[in-house]
Amino acid sequence: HSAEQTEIAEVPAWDSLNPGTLQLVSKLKNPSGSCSVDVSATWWEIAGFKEPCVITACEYVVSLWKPLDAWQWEKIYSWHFTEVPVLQIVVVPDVCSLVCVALGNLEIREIRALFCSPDGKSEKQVLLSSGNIKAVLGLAKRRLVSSSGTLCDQQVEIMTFAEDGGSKEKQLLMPPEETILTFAEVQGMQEALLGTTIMNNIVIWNLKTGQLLKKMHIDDSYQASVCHKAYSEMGLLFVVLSHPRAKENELLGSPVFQLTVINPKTALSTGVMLYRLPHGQAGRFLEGDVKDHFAAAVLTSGTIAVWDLLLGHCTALLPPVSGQSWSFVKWSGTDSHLLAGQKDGNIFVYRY
Amino acid sequence: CNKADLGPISLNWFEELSSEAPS
Repeated sequence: HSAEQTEIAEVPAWDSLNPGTLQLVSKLKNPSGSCSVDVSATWWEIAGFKEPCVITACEYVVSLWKPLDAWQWEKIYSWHFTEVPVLQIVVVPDVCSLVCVALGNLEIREIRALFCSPDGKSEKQVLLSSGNIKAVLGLAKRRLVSSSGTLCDQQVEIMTFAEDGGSKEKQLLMPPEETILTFAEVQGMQEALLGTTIMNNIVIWNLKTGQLLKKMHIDDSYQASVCHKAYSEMGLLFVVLSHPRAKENELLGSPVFQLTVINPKTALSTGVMLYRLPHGQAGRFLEGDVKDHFAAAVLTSGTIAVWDLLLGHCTALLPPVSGQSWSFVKWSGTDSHLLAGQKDGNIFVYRY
Repeated sequence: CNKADLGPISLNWFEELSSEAPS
């Protein structure tokens, strides 16, 4: 099979899925002794040039890797943390040479910005917010949204970075009366923001005015859905959801992602498509990432599965490598690569 | 899915909801 082959006419059985649709192009080995937790890609200015860099996060170290020739990588900066471990990397689109991280144990306790001194010789970090933080997301136009506090004093805050990543403006959004689990941008609508809540509602804000526009209840068959992507078309809102708490269905296989359509005017919604695992493949959604019309998920089986959301089915499976289960997966925002990581610090870069 | 099940659709839903919602 060629690496370019991505079209499959019929729903394939798992043993006929083409592993060649994912071609390994590069590998990074993070030698840090602590457990690897996340990976991402971002633009960083190095010696006057913006380079597509990879960011890796272990529990107590976040590292920036710059590309060398022939798909080699060189670690150029490391930020160290001593008290609170890193939970996730938060890339802020449209900001160069700055990345945010969420730190905490089970829940986020701090959000920090990581950058370098103007001469590029030393790593810097600054605390952006602290407290009982529930969700955080980087948004277009150099913005970062986070929610913190409990039900009665929940605060939803937008922080806007200056072009150089420096001084910040803050704005509050109207909080919904239920805990927010995740945020999602609406593709092509920079002033719209979605949130998913613990009560299985999707809320929508106007970022310009801070108004909470609507609370929309979605299908109760899956609890605590997470929204990975949203777009508006012909007056309807389409959302790609995952169901981390869905029970495995032996007959049908576990639905890993779901496309749902919502009419924001009436708050009525209906399922459009379920993205299931191929027959014979077991596992539930652990974590995943959606970019354009491609969705990738790490399954409880330790395998990574990729779906083409337009074709409607799984197009590639990536079983554990060297007997090691996959722990996290991200689409690179700087190109069309898939970044797959294992707990021991191995990061693999695949061309899809 | 059937569009009719979702009720009346508006292409300007974002602007309309913004004008209706409390600020």
